[in-house]
Amino acid sequence: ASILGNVQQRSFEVRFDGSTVGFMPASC
Amino acid sequence: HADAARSYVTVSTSSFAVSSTCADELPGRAASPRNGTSAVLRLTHRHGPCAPAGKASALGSPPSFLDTLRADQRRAEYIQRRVSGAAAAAPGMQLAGSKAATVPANLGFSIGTLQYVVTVSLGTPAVAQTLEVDTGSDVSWVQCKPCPSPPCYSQRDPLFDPTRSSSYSAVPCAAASCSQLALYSNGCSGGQCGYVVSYGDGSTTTGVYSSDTLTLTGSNALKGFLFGCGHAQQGLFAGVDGLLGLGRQGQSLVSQASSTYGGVFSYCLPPTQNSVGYISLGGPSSTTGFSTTPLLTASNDPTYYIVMLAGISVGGQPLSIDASVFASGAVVDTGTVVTRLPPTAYSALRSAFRAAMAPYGYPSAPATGILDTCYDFTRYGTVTLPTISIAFGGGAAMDLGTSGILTSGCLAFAPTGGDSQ
Repeated sequence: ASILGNVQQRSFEVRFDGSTVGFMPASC
Repeated sequence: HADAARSYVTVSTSSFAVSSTCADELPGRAASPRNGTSAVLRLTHRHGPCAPAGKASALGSPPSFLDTLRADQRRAEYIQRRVSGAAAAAPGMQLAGSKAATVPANLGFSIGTLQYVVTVSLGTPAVAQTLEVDTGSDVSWVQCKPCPSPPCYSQRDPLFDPTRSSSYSAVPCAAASCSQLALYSNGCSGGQCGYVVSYGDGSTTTGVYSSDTLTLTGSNALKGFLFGCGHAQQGLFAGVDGLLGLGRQGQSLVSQASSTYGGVFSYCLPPTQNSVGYISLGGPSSTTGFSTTPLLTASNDPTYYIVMLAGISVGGQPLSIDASVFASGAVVDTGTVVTRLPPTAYSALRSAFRAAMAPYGYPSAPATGILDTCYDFTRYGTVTLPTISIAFGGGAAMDLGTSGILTSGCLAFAPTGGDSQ
């Protein structure tokens, strides 16, 4: 498996709702 | 020209420096109205100037970058073993509850890869606790009195004292929540339910599985929150008071709070150590503004949040990578620092990145641990980088900002042990 680490997640809002994972750029 | 502008980004090298001043403002997204019930917690880097009460030094000495990468490698290998179902057979690694645990730990030596912390309160009256956040584990825990050092480590806040909380209770051995600990179970002592958690970087915590009121924010409290009252910890937590598990199994905060917050949560990891992010439990019911991809589950380990990768672009150009390389999926993890890709994909990414950087003539720098594509930018006021975009199943994409491309002057990606892993 690949692993998406926290360096790449920075500045995105990452959202989990039980069925999807969402990414919104430039959220922080 | 528009395509070219999207293919490269120019950034000031001063943005790579670590500031000692906290830009102490929650991002606008955190403060924006959210439909339904939500609790928004301030999230900071544990070693940055925004750490709780401005006491980053109290949260353990910052590890060297090389030590962080070493710990990161151990965590990444551990996750890959768990997802592949090989953890139980791997020498020196173990799932929680293994009776043959061999844990290489360094008491009080702060090289853990869990870099982000929030402050919540526990008990009645509420006692503030600064906890690491981890989407890769389920059980939350704090250090509890009695907890001599060793086997406990020093922390910034007073130890949580269950005898002083009117809402505290130890989980009885006969309780359903005790039997449901499964892999995290650590037997029964004096009628109290024992727990144990082992982490991929070699740390462990053991103690009494317990229940108390968890206050997330002033108006958001969770009664009967189940957590580990830790009486013996080994390893890599120095300074923090415990851990907040955000995994997918029933013990996690997300699962325990699902009746209130609908099982929805989001977080924003700040782009720098001197800025502030957030965790939101509940929140927007719609996915407007999000690029979404289906959430998958590893049959071998349901703790992890898994998505399917579909491809990678560098400088606006899709890399030629067979889709089968990504067939094992990708774990979305807050506790792993550097993204791991199958070697074939990493090799293609590295080649394309180096080629895109070549025209600018930046001097190379020696490799740093697992990071093999490094540059010396000391003579430059600005640097130009090719953009990197990660595509997911269903068409979602992350167009990485500059904070997601480089770390310490190196391409912030590394290969896994094999394409089939």
